[in-house]
Amino acid sequence: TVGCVALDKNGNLAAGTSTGGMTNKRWNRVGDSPIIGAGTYANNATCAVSATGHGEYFIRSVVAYDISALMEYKGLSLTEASDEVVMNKLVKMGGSGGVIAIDKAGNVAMPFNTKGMYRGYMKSSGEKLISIYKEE
Amino acid sequence: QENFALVIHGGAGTITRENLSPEKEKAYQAKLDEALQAGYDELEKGKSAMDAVEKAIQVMERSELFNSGIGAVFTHEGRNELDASMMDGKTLNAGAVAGVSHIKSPIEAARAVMEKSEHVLLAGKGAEEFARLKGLEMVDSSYFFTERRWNSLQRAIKRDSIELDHSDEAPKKSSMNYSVPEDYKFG
Repeated sequence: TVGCVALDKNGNLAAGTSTGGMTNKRWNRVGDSPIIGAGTYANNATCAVSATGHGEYFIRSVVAYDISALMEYKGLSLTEASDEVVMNKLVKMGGSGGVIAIDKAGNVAMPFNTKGMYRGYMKSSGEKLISIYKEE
Repeated sequence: QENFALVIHGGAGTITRENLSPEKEKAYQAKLDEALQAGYDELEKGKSAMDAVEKAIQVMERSELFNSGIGAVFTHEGRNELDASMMDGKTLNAGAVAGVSHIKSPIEAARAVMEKSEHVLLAGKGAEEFARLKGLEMVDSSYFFTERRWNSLQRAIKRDSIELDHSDEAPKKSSMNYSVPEDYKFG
């Protein structure tokens, strides 16, 4: 699964996710990627999120929207909200994977509960990072 | 506002230094860099976040390294069934396609559903027919084929198991009931 979230010069957020699903799947199984709110969500008032992982858990946890909702209704920061969902709520359910997220201020979060996640970001400030492993 | 930024992912799973060769690691880093730059360039030119997201994802869809577009994994029947979605934070509009096998860029199709239909999620043959009508590029399903993913399917069929992304970086058995240890899941 691949995904991207962005904040443009006009302060608008967007999110996208694209995937091939999982090997050997049957019965027209659909994961979280095309489910708005589960694998993908964007709201200028809060954040944009794209997820990757075991889709069934992401659907049941409505992961992407949940991060936005925690920011909107509970006032959590992007990092607090995405950590709560990926590293706490999802783990308790047994779901593995991660998200990338960005808020309207350009803050970035990339939490994951697996051993690695291909990920990276670039900011207009010049800050740039590309990482794969957990310890990076 | 001149503050802009872009974030990407290429999948998660049991990805460790032990199961990823230095050559493969370099290849992943280079492709991630290319995707980031493609999206960033759009933002720098003043294009929308939607444009940037689409461009960055299309770079990864065209790479066999990731489970999307070329290099997508196979279903039990040996098909590629692709899913994609996009959402615009400004308008809260969204579009998605599920289970498509002949649309060259699923993320472009997802955006087309959002911008050129009154619907949010189109699936299977209907989604492909919609894409055709809207002039999106269609391809033979062989366009998505890679030997690496085909071999993954053969291993999975042999074990009667399912595999998520990046499983061949850590070839361990997974289970059909989803109640499996962390190491067996690859997103």
